[in-house]
Amino acid sequence: LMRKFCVYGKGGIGKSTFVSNVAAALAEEGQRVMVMGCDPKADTTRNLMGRRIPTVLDVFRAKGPEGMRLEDVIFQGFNGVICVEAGGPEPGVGCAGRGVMTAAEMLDRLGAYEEMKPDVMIYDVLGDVVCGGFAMPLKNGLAEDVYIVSTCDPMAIYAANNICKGIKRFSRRGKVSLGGIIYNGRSVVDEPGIVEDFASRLGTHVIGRMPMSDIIPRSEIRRQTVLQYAPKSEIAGIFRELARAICMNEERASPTPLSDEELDLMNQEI
Amino acid sequence: LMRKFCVYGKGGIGKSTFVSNVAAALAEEGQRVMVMGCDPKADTTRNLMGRRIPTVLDVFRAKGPEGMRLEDVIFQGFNGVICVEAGGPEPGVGCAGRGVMTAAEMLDRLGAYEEMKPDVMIYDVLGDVVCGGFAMPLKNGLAEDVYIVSTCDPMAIYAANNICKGIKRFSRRGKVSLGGIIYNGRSVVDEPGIVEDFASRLGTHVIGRMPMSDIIPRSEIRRQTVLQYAPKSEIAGIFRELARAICMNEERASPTPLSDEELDLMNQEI
Ligand SMILES: Nc1ncnc2c1ncn2[C@@H]1O[C@H](COP(=O)(O)OP(=O)(O)O)[C@@H](O)[C@H]1O
Ligand SMILES: Nc1ncnc2c1ncn2[C@@H]1O[C@H](COP(=O)(O)OP(=O)(O)O)[C@@H](O)[C@H]1O
Ligand code: SF4
Ligand SMILES: [Mg+2]
Ligand SMILES: [Mg+2]
Repeated sequence: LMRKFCVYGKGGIGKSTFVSNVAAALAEEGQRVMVMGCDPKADTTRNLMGRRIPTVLDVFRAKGPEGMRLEDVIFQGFNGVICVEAGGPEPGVGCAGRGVMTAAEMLDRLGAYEEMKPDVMIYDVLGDVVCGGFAMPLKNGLAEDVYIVSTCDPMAIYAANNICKGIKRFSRRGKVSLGGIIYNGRSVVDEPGIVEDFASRLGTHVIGRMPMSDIIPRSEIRRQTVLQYAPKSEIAGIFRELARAICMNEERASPTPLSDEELDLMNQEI
Repeated sequence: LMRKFCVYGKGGIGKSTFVSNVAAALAEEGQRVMVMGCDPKADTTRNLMGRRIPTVLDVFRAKGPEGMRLEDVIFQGFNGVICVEAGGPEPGVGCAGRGVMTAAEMLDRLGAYEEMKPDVMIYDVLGDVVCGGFAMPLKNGLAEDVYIVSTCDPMAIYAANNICKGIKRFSRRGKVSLGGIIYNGRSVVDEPGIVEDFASRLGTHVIGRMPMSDIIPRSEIRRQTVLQYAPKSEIAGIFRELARAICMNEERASPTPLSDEELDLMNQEI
C-alpha cells in the first residue's frame, strides 16, 4: 500500500530541506520513495538530483499532453529517490495551485504511479497562501496526511494556522488529516516550547525537530542532501529519526485552528 | 490628480510597517491618504486604527453587495488616514487574488474614490506567489507604480524577482512600472549592497532604507505607528524621508528579471 503525505509551510521555512533528507533516509532503509515538488520555485529535488530538473508544466507547455513522455519529467536521484517537479505557471498569469493538479493528473495519465510503484509518495507544497489553488492537494485527496513545518516566527505560525483551516475544511470529507508539526530551529528565536504549545492547542503534536545546523547550507551549496554530504553526522542521524517518526506515526487530527485574536495574543508573548 | 502605488513583497518582509508609517507621514504633510490592505492577513491598517477593522470581503459575505454601505468598510485612522482592508476568501477556497479585485470593484461601486477624494492611494499586496490572482492589481492598473520591499535574504530576493516578472509582463500595456526597491535592514544579514546590486541588475534603484529598529515592534505592541508612538525618534524621521522620496521619485522602469541560474549564483555569494 502506498503511503502518501504532503509537507506544507511558509516559503523558506525548511520544507524542501526536510523532504529531500527524509526521502533519502527512507530510501536508505529500502523504501521506494517518490518526491513531487509543488512549489513554483521548483527546487525541492535540487539536492537529490544535483541540479534543477525540467518541470511537468514546462514540458507540458513545450510538447503538449500528447508529446510528453514519462522520462521527460521523472528522474532518479540520490539513493534511487524518484524526483518530479510540478513547476508553476509563468509569473503573473494562471493559477499556481491549479498547476499542481495539472501536473499530478498528467503523471497519472502517463502511468507514473503504476510504472514507478512507490512505497512512499511525498508532496512538498507552498503554504504562504491557502487559497483554493494551493489547497487542491488537500481537497482532492492527493495525500492522506499533512505535516506542517514551522519555526516560532509569528509569520510561520500564522501560515501554519491558515493551513490548518484548510485541512479542517477538507477533513470533514474524510480525505485528509493533520499528522503533526515539524519544528525547525533555524529561526532567530529558538523556542520549541512555543510551537509545542501551539501544536497542542491545534489538537496535534510536534512529531520531530530539525536543529539549526551549518551542515545544511554547506551540503546545499554542493547540491547534495545532508545524507550524501555528511552521512555519519549527527544531523544525518536526526533526519533518519524523523523519517522513522513519520513512518511510525499513528496520530491523525482534524485540527482546531486558532482565531486571529488568539494568534495576536500568542505573538505578543513571543 | 490621485497618485496610486502598490507595495509588494514576501509575507513578513515589512510591507505594512512601510505602508502604515509612510501613509502617516504623508498625512502629516497635509496629503489626504487612503490605504488598502490587500494581504489576506488583513493587518495592514492595524497600527493606523489601533485595532483590526472588518474587511470588504467579510462584509460582502455577511450583507451582500446590496446591503453594504461605505461606512461598513471605510474607517479613519491616525492623522486622518483612510483605512480599508480587502480581506481574503476563507482558507482553502476561492482565489485570494480575485478577492482583491472584488474588494476594489466594490469600493468603486460604493463611490469610495469620489467620496473620499484621496490625493494618494496605497495598496499593500502580498507577493509570495505571483499568480494570476495576486498579479491582478498589476494587470488591471489598480496602481501605476510598484515598490517592492526586500531584505538580502535569498527568499526575499527570489520573491522580488518574481514580482518583477509579473510587472514586466504587464508593463508592456503601459499600465504599470517599477518605481524602486525599499531595502529593509531587519534580516539576520544586513548588507544593503547586495540589494543595491540586485536593483541595478533589474534596471531600477533602491529608493530608501528602513533600518532595523526596536521602536518598530514596540510601537506595534501598542497598535500604533512609529509616528504616533515616537514622533521625534530618528526612525520616525526616516519614514518622513521615505515618504518624500516616494513623492519625488521620477524613475520608472520595466524591470529585467534575473534568470533562475543568475539567482542561484547570487544566493551562493550571500
Ligand atoms: N535547520 C536548518 N539549519 C540551517 N539552515 C536551514 C535549516 N533549515 C533550512 N535551512 C536553510 O533555509 C533555506 C530554506 O530552506 P528550504 O528547505 O529551501 O525551505 P522551503 O522549501 O520551505 O522554501 C535553505 O537555504 C536551507 O539551507
Ligand atoms: N526594520 C524593522 N525593524 C524591526 N522590526 C521590523 C522591521 N521591519 C519589520 N519589522 C517587524 O517585522 C514584522 C513583519 O512586518 P510587516 O510590516 O507586518 O510585514 P508584511 O506586511 O510584509 O507581512 C512586524 O512584526 C514588524 O514589527
Ligand atoms: S487560487 Fe490561489 S494560486 Fe490560484 S490564482 Fe488565486 S491566489 Fe493564485
Ligand atoms: Mg522548497
Ligand atoms: Mg502586512
